[in-house]
Amino acid sequence: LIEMQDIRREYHMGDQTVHALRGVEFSVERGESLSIVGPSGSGKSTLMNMLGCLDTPTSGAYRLNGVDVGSLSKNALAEFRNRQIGFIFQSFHLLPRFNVMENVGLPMLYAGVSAVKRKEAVEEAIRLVGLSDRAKHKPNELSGGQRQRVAIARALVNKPSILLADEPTGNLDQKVGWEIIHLFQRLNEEQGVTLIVVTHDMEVAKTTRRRIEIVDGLIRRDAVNERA
Amino acid sequence: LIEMQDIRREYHMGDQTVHALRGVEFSVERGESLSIVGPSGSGKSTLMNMLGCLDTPTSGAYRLNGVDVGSLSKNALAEFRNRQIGFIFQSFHLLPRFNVMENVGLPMLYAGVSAVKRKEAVEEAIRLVGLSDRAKHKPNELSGGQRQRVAIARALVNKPSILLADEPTGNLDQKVGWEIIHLFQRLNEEQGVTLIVVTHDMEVAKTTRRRIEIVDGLIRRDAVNERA
Ligand SMILES: Nc1ncnc2c1ncn2[C@@H]1O[C@H](COP(=O)(O)OP(=O)(O)OP(=O)(O)O)[C@@H](O)[C@H]1O
Ligand SMILES: Nc1ncnc2c1ncn2[C@@H]1O[C@H](COP(=O)(O)OP(=O)(O)OP(=O)(O)O)[C@@H](O)[C@H]1O
Ligand SMILES: [Mg+2]
Ligand SMILES: [Mg+2]
Repeated sequence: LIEMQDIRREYHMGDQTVHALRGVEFSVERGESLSIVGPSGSGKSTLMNMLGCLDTPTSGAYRLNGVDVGSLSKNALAEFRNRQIGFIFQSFHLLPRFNVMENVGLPMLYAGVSAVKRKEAVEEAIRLVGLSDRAKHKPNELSGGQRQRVAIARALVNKPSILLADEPTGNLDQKVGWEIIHLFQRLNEEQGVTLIVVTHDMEVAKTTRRRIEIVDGLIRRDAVNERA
Repeated sequence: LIEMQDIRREYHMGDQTVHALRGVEFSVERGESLSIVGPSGSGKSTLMNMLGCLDTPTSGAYRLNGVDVGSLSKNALAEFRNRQIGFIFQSFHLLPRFNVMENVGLPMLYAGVSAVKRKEAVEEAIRLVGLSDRAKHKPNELSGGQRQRVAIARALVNKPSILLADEPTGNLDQKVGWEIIHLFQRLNEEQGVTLIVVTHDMEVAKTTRRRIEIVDGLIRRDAVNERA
C-alpha cells in the first residue's frame, strides 16, 4: 500500500540547511498497524506529513496504492487525502470559529456528503471520543484533551482506510487515552484500517504489531513488536 | 504562600452553564512541590489559570503571599505575574512571528532587563532545554516537542519563585521529558522554587512530594505521595 524510497526532506534557512529526513525507506501493507517512535525533533511529524500527502519530499519516491504521489495533480491528491486518509495532527489544527460538530464534519463537507448523513456520522464520532456534551463548544471553550479528541473524531468521520495519528494521546488521561487506543485497534483489526501512530508513550507503542524507530532523520530500527 | 478558598468558575453559554470549578480549597507552602492529576476536562488548566493570576474566579478567594489577588490592580497583578510566576501553558502560546530567542526573552523584556543580560539568560535557558541549535527558528520551523521546550525555557528565564507547569512533557520523548522533570526537581530542591505540575503521566506525578486529584471541578484527594 505504502512504499517510501530514499525519502529526503531539507529546510533551507539562510545559509544553513536542516536535514529533517535523510533517506527514509520502508513499506507498509494494507491493514498493518505500526507505531513510529524516536526523540523529539527526529523527523516523525515530517514523515507523517509525507505519508498524509501534505508535504512533498525534497527527493525520493512515495508510492501509494502503486501510484507515484509526486506525479498526481493537486486535485487528485486532495481528493485521495480527503477520502482515504484520516490525519490526527500533533497540534490539532482545529478551526477556531467553528464548533465541535462543524470541525468534525469538515471532511464530509469537502466530500460532498449530505447534511443529514453528516450530522449522523458526526454525532457518532463525537460519541466515540466522549464529547457528546461539548458538541456546540468552540475550540477555545474546550480543555486541551477535549481539543485533541475533536481532532481524533474529525479524522475518523469519513471512515478512512488509512489512519495517521501524530501523538494522539499526549493530552489525555490514562482512561480516555486507552479508550482511544483501543478504538484504533478495533478499527485496524475489525475493519482493516491501516494504522500508523507516532507516540512518545512506550506503552502505546507496544500495542501495534510493528515499530519503527527514527533518530536524526533516519530509520534506526524497523521490527515486529515482541509480545509483552 | 498560596491559599484558595471555595474557588468556583462558571462559563455561561446561552442557557447552559459549565461549572469548571465547583468549590476548590487548598493551600501551598513556599517551596512545596505538588502535582495535579485528573481526567481530561476536570478543571486542571482552569485551576492553573487561577493560580497564575490569568483568570479570576466567579466566586471564592485566592490569597497569594497573604494578599487577596482579587483586590490587586491590573498593573500590580501583571507585575507580580511577570516577576514571580513562570507559566508553561498546555498549548504553549508562543508568538508566531518571533524566533526562539525572542520568545524566550519576552518575560525579561517586560521586566525591563537590559539586552546584554537578556541574551545571557536566554542562551542559558535555551541550553538547559537542549535547543541551542534552534535559537533562530520560528515556532512553525520547530517540532511539537521543540515548541514545548521553548515554552518551558520562557517560563524559567526570569528565575520565578513559583513554577506552574501545565502538562510540560506531553510532546516529549522519555529522555528529554525526564531531563525537564529533573530540572524542575533541582529548581525546587536546590533553589526553593514552589513547583506545581499538571500531568497525565503517572510516573511524572510520582516525582512530587504531594498530589492533588481533581475530578469534575472538585478536589477528590489531596495527599502526600507515597514513596515508590
Ligand atoms: N471558555 C469556556 N467556555 C465553556 N466551557 C469551558 C471553557 N473553557 C473550558 N471549559 C470547560 O471547562 C472544563 C474544564 O476545562 P479545563 O481546561 O480546566 O480541563 P483540564 O482538566 O485541563 O482538561 P485536560 O486534561 O483535557 O487538559 C472542560 O470540561 C471544558 O469543556
Ligand atoms: N519549517 C522548518 N524549517 C526548519 N526546520 C524545521 C522546519 N520544520 C521542522 N524543522 C526541523 O525538522 C526537524 C524534524 O521535525 P519534526 O517535526 O518532524 O520532529 P518530530 O520527530 O515530530 O519531533 P517531536 O517529537 O518533538 O514532535 C526538527 O529538528 C525541526 O526543528
Ligand atoms: Mg512531532
Ligand atoms: Mg488542561
